[in-house]
Parts: sequence; C-alpha cells; structure tokens
Amino acid sequence: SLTSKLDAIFKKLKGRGKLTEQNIKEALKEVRMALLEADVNFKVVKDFIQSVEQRAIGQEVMASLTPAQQVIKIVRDELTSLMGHGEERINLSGSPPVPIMLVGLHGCGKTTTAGKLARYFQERKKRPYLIPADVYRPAAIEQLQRLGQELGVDFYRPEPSQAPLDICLKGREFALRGGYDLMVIDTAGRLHIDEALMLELREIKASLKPKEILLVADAMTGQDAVNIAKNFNERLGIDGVILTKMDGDARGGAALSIRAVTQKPIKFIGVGEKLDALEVFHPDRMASRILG
Amino acid sequence: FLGKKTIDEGLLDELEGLLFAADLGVKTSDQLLEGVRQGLKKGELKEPDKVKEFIKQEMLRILRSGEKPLFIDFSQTRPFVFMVVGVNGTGKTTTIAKIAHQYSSQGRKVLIGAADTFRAAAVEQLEVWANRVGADLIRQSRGSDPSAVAFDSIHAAKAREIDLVFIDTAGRLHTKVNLMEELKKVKRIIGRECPGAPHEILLVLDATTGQNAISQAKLFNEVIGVTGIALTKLDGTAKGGIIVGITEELKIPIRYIGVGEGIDDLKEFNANEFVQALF
Ligand SMILES: Nc1nc2c(ncn2[C@@H]2O[C@H](COP(=O)(O)OP(=O)(O)OP(=O)(O)O)[C@@H](O)[C@H]2O)c(=O)[nH]1
Ligand SMILES: Nc1nc2c(ncn2[C@@H]2O[C@H](COP(=O)(O)OP(=O)(O)OP(=O)(O)O)[C@@H](O)[C@H]2O)c(=O)[nH]1
Ligand SMILES: [Mg+2]
Ligand SMILES: [Mg+2]
Repeated sequence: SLTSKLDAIFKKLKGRGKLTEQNIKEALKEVRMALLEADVNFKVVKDFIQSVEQRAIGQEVMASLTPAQQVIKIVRDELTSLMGHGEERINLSGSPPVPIMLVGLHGCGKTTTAGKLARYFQERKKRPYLIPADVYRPAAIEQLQRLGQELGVDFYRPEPSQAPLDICLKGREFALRGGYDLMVIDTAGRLHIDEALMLELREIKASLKPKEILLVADAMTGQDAVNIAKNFNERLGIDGVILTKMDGDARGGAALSIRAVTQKPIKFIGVGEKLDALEVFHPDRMASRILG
Repeated sequence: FLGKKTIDEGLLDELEGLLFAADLGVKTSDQLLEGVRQGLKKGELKEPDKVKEFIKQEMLRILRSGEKPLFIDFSQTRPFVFMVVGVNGTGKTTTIAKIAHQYSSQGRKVLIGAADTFRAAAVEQLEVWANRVGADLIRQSRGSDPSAVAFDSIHAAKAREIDLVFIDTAGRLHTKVNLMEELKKVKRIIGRECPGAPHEILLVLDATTGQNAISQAKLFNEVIGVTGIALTKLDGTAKGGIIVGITEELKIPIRYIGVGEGIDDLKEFNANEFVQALF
C-alpha cells in the first residue's frame, strides 16, 4: 500500500539525519506513482503533486516524528477536498416535471442508471417518468421500458422513427399531463467528438432546459477521462457526474481527472447491475480508493 | 519530434506524457523509458528522432507478436464456435454482429446463441442484429440458465449444418466470483456438447479503459482461457495503449478492433497502423 511504501522510504531517510526538501520530493514520487497506477490523468497528477509539494515541504513534515503519516495525511486531505463535498443533491427545484438528462459515452451505464435514478426517487415518494431518447442502439428503448416495468415506473412510448428531440418534447407533454414530479431522459451513447450528436444534446437542452445534466462515466476509464469530461462540459455543459461500475476493482482515478477538469460534483456511484445499486458519493472513500 | 534538439530530461518527460496519455500504463511506460535510458547510456541513441524511433520499434516488436488474425478452416472445424466474454458494456453484442456479418457476407451459415439471460432487452438487442446479418438466433426466456442456451445453440447448429456459432454472454466484472464460475460452466457445456469447442474465446476490451484492462485480461484468461482479444471504441479519442502491456504479458492474439457502432465498423488488428496512431 502507499502508506507502507512511504513508511519504508522515510525509515531509510531518517537514518541519515534531518529530512531535506529533496527527501520529501522523493517520497512524493511514490504518491505520483500511486495516482498514475490509479489511472488519474498524467497532467492532473502533475498539478496535484505540485500543489501538495508546497504543503509537504513545510516544517510540520520535516520536523515530524512520523513524516510518512504526515505526508499521507496532507495528500489524503488534499485529494478529499478536490473530490468535492459528497451528499450533493439532485436539483428538483422548479415546476414539475423536472427534467434530468443522462449523457455519456457508449456502454458507461446510462440506461441502467436511468432506471436506478427512477427507483431512487420512487423510494422518496416522488413520481418519476422515464423518457427513452436513444433511437440508435437496437432495443435501447425496450431496455429502458423493461426497467420501468420492473419498477412500476411509467415511461413514454416513442413512435417508430420518432426523432430524439421530438421524443423528449412529446414525452414532456405526457409527463406534464400525468402529473409526474420529474422525468429522467436516457440518451444514446455518443463520442464527445461527434459534432452532430453533441448538437442533438444541445437541442434537447435548449428545448427542455434540464435542471440536471449528468455525465455518466465508467469508473475504469483511463487517461481519456479528461477529454470526455472537458468536451461534454464545454460543448453541452454538465451539472454533475455519476461514476458507474464502482463495484469492480478499478481504482477510479478518472474521478479525480473529471473533477479537476470540470469542477462539477460527483453525485452518485453505480455499484452493481441491479436497480438498487446506486449510492451517494463519498469523497473521502474515493480518495482512499484512488491512493490504494 | 517534440521540437527538441537535444536529449534531456525534458524530452524524456514529454515522451512519458505521450505514453501515459495513450494509456500504456505505468508498468509498460516505465519499461519503454528504461530501454531509452539504457540506450542513451550506451550512446546508442544520440538524437531525439532516434529516441522516438526506438520506442516505436519496441512497441511494434511487442504488438506484432499479437498480430494474429483468425483463420478458420471450416472443412476441419464445423461448427466453429466463438464464446464472447468481457466486462459490462465493452461491446460484446455489437462485435458479435460485426464478425457474424463478415462471415455471413462470405456465404457462411451463422447461428447466434443469446446466452445473456440476465440484462434487460439483451436478447431483443441481439435479435435485431441477427435479423440484420441473416443469422439464426437461439434464445430462451429471461432468467434461464446461460449454459442451457449454449447447449441449445450447439445442438441447433449441428442439426442445421451451421458453419459458425457465436455464444453471447452477459457482461460481468472479473471480480465477481459467482459470475466467473457461471462462465466456466458455459464453457464446459459447450465443450461437452461439441468437443474442441469453444474454438475461440474472445475477450472484448474497451479502448477507453485504463489499467484495469490488465486485470480484466488476466482474470478472464485465468478462469476460462482467452484465445483472442477484440479492442473496441478506437474511433474515440482513447488510444487503447493498454493493449501493449497486455500483449507483452499474456501473448494473446489481438483479432479485431472496433471502430464504430455500425455493422461494418470492424477491422483486423494491424500493429503498424496502431503504433502510428499512438504517435
Ligand atoms: N457491475 C456494474 N455494471 C453496471 C453498472 N451500471 C451499468 N452496468 C452494466 O453496464 C452495461 C451497460 O449498461 P447500459 O445501461 O446499457 O449502458 P449505456 O450507457 O446505456 O449504453 P449505451 O446506451 O449503449 O451507450 C450493462 O451490462 C449494465 O448492466 C454498475 O454500476 N456496475
Ligand atoms: N463508438 C463505438 N461504439 C461501440 C463500439 N462497439 C460497441 N459500441 C457501442 O457500445 C455500446 C455497448 O455495446 P454492447 O454491444 O451492448 O456491449 P456489451 O458488451 O454487449 O454490453 P453488455 O452486454 O451490457 O455487457 C453500444 O452503444 C454500442 O453501439 C465501437 O467500436 N465504437
Ligand atoms: Mg443506453
Ligand atoms: Mg451484450
């Protein structure tokens, strides 16, 4: 673990007398390694280490009897504060049905997460409505409808060859008439570099003015997490993030990358394939997981 | 290259950045850069261009060993059985459709077994693809035993004189022991009903995945043995560099790369093109 690695380094260094700035920098190389092994973006790691170095080269570490623990504490605190505050709520202000839109790359878990969110609100005595706006993937609409059926949550039934924007507009009419509290819009997976599909999202945003545009991202995403998050945030604008597949053994460094480049909160994590597998995000737990 | 006239720490830093950005991962990047440092010490790499060339050649050396396309001799092996596996959402179902389409267009009779009996509309998704590529589909009700679907698929394939069978399995995290056990059973049933099968166990990896792809490949290989890899979503901005370390360590052939959502968006892996794209 990182703690044992740092302990070993400092044990070796303390034998040579007083700790120097160079000693601290050596120790931080281990931290850098841990973050890179966790898939945190290379540039984000560089910035992070620089900011931590400032604090770590202070007197408190140099004169400490337990420098390894001091460094770990500084790193962990810094990482946790970068992760955000946790317990971020979904914005349900405004007149119902409040629109929540899920976006992201292919296969990251949007449709499943739409089902999970519907269940989350149902548990809190709200009436959610599901809008399946993915017209491209075979049986995507059916997939969301099945999840709705499983939960007893109502959903819009698109016409054959109805376009995504129209599905959202007509879906909203139904949701309005039906007196639902919120609507969760599932969109098709798309590349952040696909101009036409990013435009499609902007059009839906302009028409429906979602209170929450949530980027759904896979916890095992590598260095590309910065490109994905930056582009979705710049070209569309996101209000928050849901990190999926956290039930695996990916360290999840993508979380730090996404936070660093968007400053948007991670609101939930997906922790399984079933519809009850949605948890609130805990910044301190994520920090520990990333550090390893 | 990188605007440098001399080789210095700055150049090595920039190189390192390039390797990391391409998702080569810590272990493989360190390995390649160590090779560079050795070359510099021995005075073998004198200009920045030579350094870049060295790294490229090293990667090519590793990846060429993985450049092994699948050649099926149907006169020897019929039906030829694919078992397609991988973690959730990597593109297994879509990749099956693409490969099936290739063989179906060559006049081969294809059958697909919908052994993802868990996920909502998994079978329906495959049904659409099977219709599009002209493949038979074997399915059972949702929640049924995937091994039962595999069993039915093998028997139907023999009865209908099918050339090629694809068993589509549910996405599963490699860390879920019970799900990996399920996969073992599917493989065992396939082998029992068709000795020698599955002839290709294809692991589908997503190019946007980071170093977790290494654990995925290792674990799937450990549990059921992987004979081929398909690397999908290379049409994005992710470079899929993690495949370098995987190839070096596990020596599994890289059969295909996925470059889009369409039925034709499948290519054979080419080491040269892959390395060019990284730089
Ligand atoms: N283990 C695990 N699997 C998940 C989680 N969230 C989603 N999945 C699985 O990931 C796969 C992809 O989920 P989908 O909901 O279809 O993903 P998507 O983003 O809608 O995919 P596209 O619409 O094709 O872009 C499915 O097998 C899901 O069951 C999670 O938190 N943990
Ligand atoms: N851009 C791009 N998208 C792809 C590629 N391959 C698959 N996809 C998309 O990735 C998403 C998931 O594909 P699936 O075939 O459902 O993946 P899967 O592994 O079968 O998913 P599960 O069965 O849920 O584990 C879909 O939106 C596909 O269209 C590819 O090469 N490029
Ligand atoms: Mg979907
Ligand atoms: Mg599938």
